[in-house]
Amino acid sequence: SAIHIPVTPSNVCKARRLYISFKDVGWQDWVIAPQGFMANYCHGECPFPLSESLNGTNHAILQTLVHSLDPENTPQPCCVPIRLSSISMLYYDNNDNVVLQHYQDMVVDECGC
Amino acid sequence: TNRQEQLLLRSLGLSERPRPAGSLQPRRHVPSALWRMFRRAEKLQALESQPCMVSEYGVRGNIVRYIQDQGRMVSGWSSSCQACLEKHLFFNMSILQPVEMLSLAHLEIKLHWKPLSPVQLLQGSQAISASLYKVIRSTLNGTNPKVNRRLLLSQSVQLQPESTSITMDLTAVAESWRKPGSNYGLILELLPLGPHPEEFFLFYPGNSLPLEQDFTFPLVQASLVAVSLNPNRCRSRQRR
Repeated sequence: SAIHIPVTPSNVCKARRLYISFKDVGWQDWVIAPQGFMANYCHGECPFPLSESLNGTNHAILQTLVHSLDPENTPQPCCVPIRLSSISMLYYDNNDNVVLQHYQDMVVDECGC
Repeated sequence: TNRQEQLLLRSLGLSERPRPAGSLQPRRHVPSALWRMFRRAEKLQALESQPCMVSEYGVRGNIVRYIQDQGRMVSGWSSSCQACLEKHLFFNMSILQPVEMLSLAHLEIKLHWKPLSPVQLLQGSQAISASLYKVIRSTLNGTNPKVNRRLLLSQSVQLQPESTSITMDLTAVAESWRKPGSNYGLILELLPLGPHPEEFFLFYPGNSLPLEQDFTFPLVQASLVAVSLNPNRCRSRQRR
């Protein structure tokens, strides 16, 4: 389930809330904890001019400039995760052993262009 | 969806969706130490101070497993040792992926004991000798099983009423078990000490005490805590 948060003044690139429930994906029979986690995702446009709040790379600024000159052949920069964090999961394996595993890059904390 | 699920499971280091015993058997108890580590990891995730360290054990790793013992009681009173109990311990190390680097394997054996007589109850504790052997190769029928064992540990233990623990670092041994066809497990030998060990009717075959109806938990309970590192899922911290 995705919850869209209205952004003003326009739909600019930003992290959006996305809660992943292990029950919803049918993993509750082997995942012990957590029950779910705030995964989030990136969505929105990277319009010209890129403001500082959009966390644009130098490449994105150049691409935005070229896009403004040649919109047919050069797309706008993409809205992508620029900072991710990890989660830990407790689960049962096939032998009923209890496993604690640490997974990096599972939560989108920040997005940028 | 199945294909996407497969891709995600693979990225999580799982070849397929785990199928635990589920509703057919009672779920295995989650060790309190693992819960503590999980809660601590949840708090520290935002900081990411040392993402591939298991600080509880002071080793590098991103996977902690409590591997169950799959061995069986060899016999109540074995032929090789008239007054002792032998228990085969087997930990399936093939569940570790080849890419994983084993950082630590810590054996914990819990001996549950309940005094059976008023004398034992008054004494409060009972001394036993515990020996742990690595089985080097399988034993053929009729041959002396002790030839194929290497002693790892020998110590006397004071059994306390309810529960006593024996722990040992088994990292090197567990690493050797990862080689296919080399894991023959361990033998735990328990010998009651004292002037009349035969009166100390402590252990029975089958892991339970038949005389005590309320005494349902196993007498010898062993688990291997294995910490490993999957380097593919442990990127180095970015320079700023």
